[in-house]
Amino acid sequence: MLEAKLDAASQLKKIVEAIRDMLGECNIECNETGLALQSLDKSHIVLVSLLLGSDGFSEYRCDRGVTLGLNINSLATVLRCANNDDILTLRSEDRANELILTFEDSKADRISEFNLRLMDIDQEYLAIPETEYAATVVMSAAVLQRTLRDLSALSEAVTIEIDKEGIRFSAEGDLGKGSTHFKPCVDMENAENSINITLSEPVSLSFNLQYFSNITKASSLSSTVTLQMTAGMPAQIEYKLPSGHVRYYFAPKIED
Amino acid sequence: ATKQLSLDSFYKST
Repeated sequence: MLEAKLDAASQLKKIVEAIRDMLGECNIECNETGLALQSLDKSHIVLVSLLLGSDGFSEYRCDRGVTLGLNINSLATVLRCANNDDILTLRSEDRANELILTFEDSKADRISEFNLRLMDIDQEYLAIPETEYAATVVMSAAVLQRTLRDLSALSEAVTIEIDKEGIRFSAEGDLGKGSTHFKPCVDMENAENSINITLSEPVSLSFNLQYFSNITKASSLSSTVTLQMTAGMPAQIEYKLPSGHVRYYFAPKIED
Repeated sequence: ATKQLSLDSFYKST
């Protein structure tokens, strides 16, 4: 039996909106530590790993594991019926075939209830090995999103080079090429604009910008983003949540 | 030309 309450429906609404474009049917595994979702996009280029810890909920109970098999777009559609500041409760009996969502306004004189039909989804799970990343960059999520959007005007691919001088994003296409370089910096006024680079060795990887723009939709969830890269391996891109994270594993492009 | 890799060539499905 799962019963989880959020003080503001917006906390879940914006997470689901951020990941819905990449995912379809997926299983949300619920247990006493919280809700977890791991799902590949249909092209197997990006793996989304979401964790919502139980302490992020105002009330949380899940005495036995519950798997919520659903289409993420259906969940997004139902969540659209909730006001951002509604109190949201998720409820599902063990082995139930429905997820009950209730939305209450703070004065509790309006309560909506939606029952989302659940499905049996036999989803493949990928084992993500612990990886020592050569480079870790913590930067403003909005600045990353903006930098990549600018370069997507030039090309469908971006090359990211990280060395001790900083991090360079570059793209080259028919109309020309462009690049943006950030030096490591500490911004005392607002820390989120700092660029923090931890490097064991320089690394350069290229990625598809369409998928990257889907990933950076999560910029609304966290003021900073952590990019982790190592030669020849998928990048790990993480947006921290108050009690959990939205993490993406992103396969690179290589020179043919 | 560049080739897009798939995660399947990095991560094993459990």
